[in-house]
Amino acid sequence: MNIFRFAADLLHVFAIATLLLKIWNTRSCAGISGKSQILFGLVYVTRYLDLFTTYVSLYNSVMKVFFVVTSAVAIFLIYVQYKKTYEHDLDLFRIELLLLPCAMLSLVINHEDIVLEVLWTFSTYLESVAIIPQLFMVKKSGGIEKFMIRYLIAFGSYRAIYLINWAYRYIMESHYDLIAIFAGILQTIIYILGFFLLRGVKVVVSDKEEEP
Amino acid sequence: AQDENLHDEL
Repeated sequence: MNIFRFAADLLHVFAIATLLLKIWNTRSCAGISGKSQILFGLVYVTRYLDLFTTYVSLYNSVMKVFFVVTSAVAIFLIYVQYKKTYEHDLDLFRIELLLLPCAMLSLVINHEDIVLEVLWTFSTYLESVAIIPQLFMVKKSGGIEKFMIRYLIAFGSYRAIYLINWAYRYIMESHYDLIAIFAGILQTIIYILGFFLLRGVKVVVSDKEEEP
Repeated sequence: AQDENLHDEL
């Protein structure tokens, strides 16, 4: 593993921690798109089914479990524990508009026509667009809290740095995965477009956020 | 070359 990938993974963990700590500290999931979190949950579950079939390293396994578990926790906090604070009236993006194209594309363009491989491909395509409901929610509410800015920057940088990792691996190891690279480029573009979409959105400070 | 199905990343 090279430094780019490790740095990217740390940013990925940081993004998730930012989200969970915000919900935990303020006992509120205001401003967070439950739909994006459901999509990320699907991403992790469909991608990390290989926990049962392929062992890469202890690091990989621990991280995979971390992503699946924290994503389940986020969904639980939003839809059960702090359900009353979930702003479902602002979370209106139709996720089937993302799920169906990703499902169809993964059936057509994949490395191999076997279940695990199609699910991995679906997961990779879905990850690239999973943030869209969150971006629309921020746009619709017209305000964004600082934790959400940190979350979006960390999550966007994570895949952008993976692109550097893939360039590095191509040069050093002649290794590349066109599906991952294509989806990673799309994902990075979506975050960049997202920041353009959200320019002009007011940065708001929530009542409970100003704690040390 | 492309190592098909080598998913060693996250």
